[in-house]
Amino acid sequence: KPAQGRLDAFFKTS
Amino acid sequence: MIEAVLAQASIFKKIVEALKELISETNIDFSEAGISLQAMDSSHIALCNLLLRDDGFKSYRCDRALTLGVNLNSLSKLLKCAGNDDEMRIFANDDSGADQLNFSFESANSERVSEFSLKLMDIDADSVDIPDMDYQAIIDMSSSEFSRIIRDLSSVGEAVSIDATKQGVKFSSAGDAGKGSILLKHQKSVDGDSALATSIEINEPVSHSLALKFLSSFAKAAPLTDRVSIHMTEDVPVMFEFKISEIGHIRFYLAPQIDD
Repeated sequence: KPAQGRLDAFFKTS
Repeated sequence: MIEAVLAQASIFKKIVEALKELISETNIDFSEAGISLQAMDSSHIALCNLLLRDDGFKSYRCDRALTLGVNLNSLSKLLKCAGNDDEMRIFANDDSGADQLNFSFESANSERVSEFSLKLMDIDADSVDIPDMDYQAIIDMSSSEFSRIIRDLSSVGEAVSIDATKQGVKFSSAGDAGKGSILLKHQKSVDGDSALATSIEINEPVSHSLALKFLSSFAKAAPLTDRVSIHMTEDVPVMFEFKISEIGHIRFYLAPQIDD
């Protein structure tokens, strides 16, 4: 079942 | 000293209502350029970004950049004490480290002035760098239509599929009890365009499946503006932008779905 991903995988945390 | 005056409290009330379902606490940044905030929901799936430019205020002063942490639920309650047409002044003194954010609300005839202050809190939050991106498809549509579609499809399923092509955009959802879809056809913008018209700028067809729970939160920004634009590229976060007339915007980012 697909799940919503996390933004950390796309945007660099600063 | 920071001091920002908004001609109408209603804009700020609507902004806080648009954010508080997604985020309970946030840092607000005050700088010479204006007021901004960036915050992720607790699951790090969605992010909101607010910008209110200095020149959109009736008057704006910020002697030194300040970051102030607020509880949005408390702020929402405080703002209920403001009339929609009241002039709103936000101010804080940073001489000895600001520990409260002050608000005054003045009625249109200046006969009533109320003052409230909100205790500030230390919030340790991650901030992220959002790169400038060119999106494969940008859908520009009525914000009330967006709200309605999210509400309608929430009665069917838990996720919505948004499929954009040159011809139009289709929102669809399926659940245990059935399924539903709404197609909005692309309309070339012409004079006298209806407020409900949808336009799509597209390089190639794009499709995303997204949890309706988050989109319902984003739709809380619809009272701020007539239009919303949805920016999509395959496999990158989708951006929903609500422009706030003359002053700035709220943008929401939502991570794409992954196979679990």
